Amino acid sequence: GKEAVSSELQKPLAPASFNLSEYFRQFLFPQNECELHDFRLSFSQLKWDSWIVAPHRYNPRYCKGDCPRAVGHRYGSPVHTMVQNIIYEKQLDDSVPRPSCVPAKYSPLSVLTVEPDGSIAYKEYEDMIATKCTCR
Amino acid sequence: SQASRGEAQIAASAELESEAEPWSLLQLPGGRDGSSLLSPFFKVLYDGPGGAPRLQPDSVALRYMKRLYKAYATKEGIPKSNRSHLYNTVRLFTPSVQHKQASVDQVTGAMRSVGLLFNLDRVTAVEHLLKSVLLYTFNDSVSLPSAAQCVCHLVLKEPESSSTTLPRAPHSFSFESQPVFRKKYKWVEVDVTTLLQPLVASDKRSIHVSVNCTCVKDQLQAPSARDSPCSLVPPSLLLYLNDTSTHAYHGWYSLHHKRSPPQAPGRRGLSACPTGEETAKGARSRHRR
Repeated sequence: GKEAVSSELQKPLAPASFNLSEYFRQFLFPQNECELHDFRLSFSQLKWDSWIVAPHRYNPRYCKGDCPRAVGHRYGSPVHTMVQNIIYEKQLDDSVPRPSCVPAKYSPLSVLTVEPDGSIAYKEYEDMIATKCTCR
Repeated sequence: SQASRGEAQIAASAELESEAEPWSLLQLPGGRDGSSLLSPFFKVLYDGPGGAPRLQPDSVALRYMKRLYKAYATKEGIPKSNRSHLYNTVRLFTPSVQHKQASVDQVTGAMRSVGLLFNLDRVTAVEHLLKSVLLYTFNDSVSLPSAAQCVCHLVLKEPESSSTTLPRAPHSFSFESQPVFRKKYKWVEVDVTTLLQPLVASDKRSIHVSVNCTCVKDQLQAPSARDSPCSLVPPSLLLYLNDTSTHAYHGWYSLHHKRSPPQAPGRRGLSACPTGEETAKGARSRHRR
């Protein structure tokens, strides 16, 4: 097989017009990949600070960005998400949307409010701050 | 075609919503008032700007609750994980009717305070009472001996306006109570949990309380401190509650669930091991582990 190998080695590794950076681009993660973003809200903006005493700032955070193909190991997405992605990419049905970037985990929020009767309430509410995103 | 029409509708309603005031976003479709279906927090948000005007809270009570908030939550409002209590709600009520200013008798140290009426309408049916205290506030010039031993007699009355037909005899309860002297706050807490438990559980929402506390002073106290006048603000009522609704945070519950060992895949459900002893053995080994 010496001849075969040497003839293979003679061949150019890549066509002359090949662009290496273009080739590697497909392996880069999308710039705006699905991830957590901050959204700092102060209750005074909503003019609710007269009865929501604390916290002064509330950052519910939100998930935004494109879902890459390899959603499984990065986001713990179920296989269904990859199936949906394939259907979307192959345009088998244009009513099937691309998988969405949504919150997967939340943390609670403690709120101190003045009630209409003038009493004061400290309450802890579930699922008020997004802490992790996923693709579904 | 359906998708594009649907997207057009979504875009149109999004435009409408963006111009609306934030609290109207909480309306249910068709304009029906959604406040009754909303969780308490959104109900508060919903009632806020357009709801009934709010009564101003007592400034001393507000100061106490702000310090309680700092003790339980971070600046961002995240509940601190080092808390060991089961309650996820604390409500502070100031008495809506007090007959006269409470005072402290310099000789016996008796703190005398007459009838107080607390309106507990804000306590919801899903909030279960865990602990309740009367919170006495000492103004700055007061120096109550920290070693004082107080005995409080609480008399509970049916308010005149109550619906009960026969006026019930007043109850008398005596408490051997070590008030919690928190030097930093100058607050004294008198535990009244056993007194209020049956009332809050029976949805009684207006509570008429008359409290007489007698504190035996520490004889080592400097004479000047004994003679200083003590004027007491009538106590507020503090309820520590566990909100059992799905919107409330049950941190102790999720902590407990984290501790229980995760089920191995083969062990899920009885069908995996039909014979009883297998599960007993499984349970024994898990228990041992």
